[in-house]
This record gives sequence, structure tokens and C-alpha cells, in this order.
Amino acid sequence: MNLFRLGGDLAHLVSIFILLQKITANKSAAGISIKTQILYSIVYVTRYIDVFTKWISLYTFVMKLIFIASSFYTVWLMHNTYKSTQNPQIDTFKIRYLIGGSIIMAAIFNHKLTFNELVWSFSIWLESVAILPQLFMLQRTGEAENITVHYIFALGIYRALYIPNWVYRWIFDQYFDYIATVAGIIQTLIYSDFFYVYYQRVMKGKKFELP
Amino acid sequence: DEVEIIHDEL
Repeated sequence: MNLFRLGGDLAHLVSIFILLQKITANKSAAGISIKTQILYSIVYVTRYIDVFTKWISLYTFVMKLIFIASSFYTVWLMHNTYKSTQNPQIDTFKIRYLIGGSIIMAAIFNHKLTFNELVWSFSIWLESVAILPQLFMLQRTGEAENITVHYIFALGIYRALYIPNWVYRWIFDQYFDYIATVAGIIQTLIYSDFFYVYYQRVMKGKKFELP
Repeated sequence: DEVEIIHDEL
């Protein structure tokens, strides 16, 4: 464990907390893409499919359970309790292409042709693009509540911090996973525009509005 | 004897 990775994981936890706090405090899921949330549920279930069968550490065990449970809870809240506050007319990204593309990428780029490795690779590729419906929705709306953009920012920081973590592990641990690294860089690039607008507007105390 | 792949990251 190094500080980049710990920071990334903590940013991930913070993002989940912000999202659930926003939905329950406002009693509204307005501005949040349920499609992105469904994709994250798929990502965590496939990534952590061995959570009960392979022990790494108490830290990873607890975090995995938190990520799986909170993503399902978020989808459940959006689909049931706050269904009427959703924006299906602007949450129109075709996620079948993201899922299909991730299946193809996992079939080509994987560490081993076993079920667990294929679903692991699938989860990595799917995670790299899972934010797209949310960013697409933001673009269609043109502006968003600050709490929503803080959520997206914290989530983006999570994978961005994994990049120096991989550099660190490559230098000091002789560890390198090309699939996680390439997908992680793609994921961070997808956020780059968003990060730029976030910095230009929100950090300077303005409303998040797309130029 | 293949090396088992361990994914220790989240």
C-alpha cells in the first residue's frame, strides 16, 4: 500500500458518500445517471467475484463489500424510492455499446483464458467508460448542481491517483499490470475535459456550467 | 505449474 493508492481508494469512498448524501438529503436523484450507476454495479460484481473465495486482506475485503453494496443500494434507491425524480429523457446513452465493447476488449486483452480472469478484465474495461452516460447527461443539461460535480470529481480523482500508484509499484515493487494501467489511463483521459471545466468554474467558486 | 494471478488492487 502506498499513499497514492490509499488516497485513490479514499476518494472513491468519498464519492460514494457524496452521491448517497446528495440523493437522500435532497430526496432526489435529479442529474444522476442511473445508467452509470448500473454500470458500476456490474463493474464491482464482476471485479470482486472472488471476494468470498480469495483472501487478500481485511482492507480489500471490507472495501469490496462496501463498493458492491453501495452501488446496488444507489441503483435501488434511484429505481424505487426516488424513481419520479430521475431524468430518463436526458439519460439516453446507449450502454449496450459500452458493455459490448468491454466484452470484446476482455476477449482480446486478458491475463488468462479463465472465467475469473475474463470477468476481471471485462470489469476493468467497463469501469474505464462507465462514467460516459453521466458525462453525456451533464453535457445535455449544460449545468449541474455543485454536489453532483463534486461526486464526479471525487470519482475521477480515484482512478487518476491510481496512475502514480502504478508508477510507484512499477519502480519499487516490480509490479506492473498493463491492462489495469492502460484502462486506467483511458478512464482518466475521459475525465480530462471534465477536470478542466471543474477547475475553471467550481474551484473558483462559480456554478458548474459548460462553455 | 502456472503462476496464479493475484489482483490485490481495488
